[in-house]
Amino acid sequence: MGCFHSKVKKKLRGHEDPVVLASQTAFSVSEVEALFELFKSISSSVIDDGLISKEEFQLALFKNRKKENLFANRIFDLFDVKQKGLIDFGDFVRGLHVFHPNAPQEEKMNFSFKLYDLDGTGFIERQEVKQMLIALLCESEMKLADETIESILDKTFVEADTNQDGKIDKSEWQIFVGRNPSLLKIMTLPYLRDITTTFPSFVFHSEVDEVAT
Amino acid sequence: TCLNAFDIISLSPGFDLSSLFEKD
Repeated sequence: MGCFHSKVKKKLRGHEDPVVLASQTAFSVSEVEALFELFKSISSSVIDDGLISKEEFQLALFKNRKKENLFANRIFDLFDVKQKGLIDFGDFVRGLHVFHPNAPQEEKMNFSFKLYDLDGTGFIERQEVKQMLIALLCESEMKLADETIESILDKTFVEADTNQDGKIDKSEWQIFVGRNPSLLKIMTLPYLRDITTTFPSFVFHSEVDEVAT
Repeated sequence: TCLNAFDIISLSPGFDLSSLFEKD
C-alpha cells in the first residue's frame, strides 16, 4: 500500500484539493478527479509542467497548433483568472464548472458577457462585435460585404442595446439573452455530465478512495 | 440579413469546448 499511497500523492501534488474544488463547483469529488485525468493529458501535451499553456489549450481544442484563434484565446483568458498566462488545475475546474449543465444560468450569462467584452470595459461595444464577426468569417473562410456586416450589427444592436448608446451593458445583455436563449447554448457542455465514464481511470488515482482505505 | 451577430460568432470552433473531451 505504501507504494500505491506515494504514487497517488504524487499525482495531485501541487494541485488544489478535489474536495475543496467540488465544494466550489457543480462537480462531485469523483468528477473533479476525472477532470484531473483530462487536465494531466492536456497540460503534458507540450511541456509536462502541470499547467496548461495557451498552445496546449489550442492543441487540445483543434488537435493542431495552427494560428491563434481569437475565441479560444478568450476562453483561455477567462479561465486564467490570475492572469498568469497559464491555467492551473483549480482554474480549469472552476472554468469548466460554468459549462456544467447544472451551473446557474446567471454564471453562464456573466461568463458569456465577459467573453464578448474583449477589452474588459464592462460593455460589449459595437466595434468588438464587428471584430469578432470578422474573425469568425476569416476562420471559416466566408466572405460578407462590409455593408452586410454593418446590417447584421445594426439589427443586433437595435435588439440588444435598448438605451441606444452604442454599447451593450450587463443588464441589457441579461434581457437580450432572456429573449434569445440560444445565445447561451455554447455555455453548456453535456459531456460534463459523463466525465467519470469518459475518464474512468480516475478511480485508480482517487484521493477519496485513498482516504477511505 | 436577419441573423443575430452573436449567433454567428458562437459558431466558432474556438468556443466549442466539447472537442476537449474527444480522445485521439
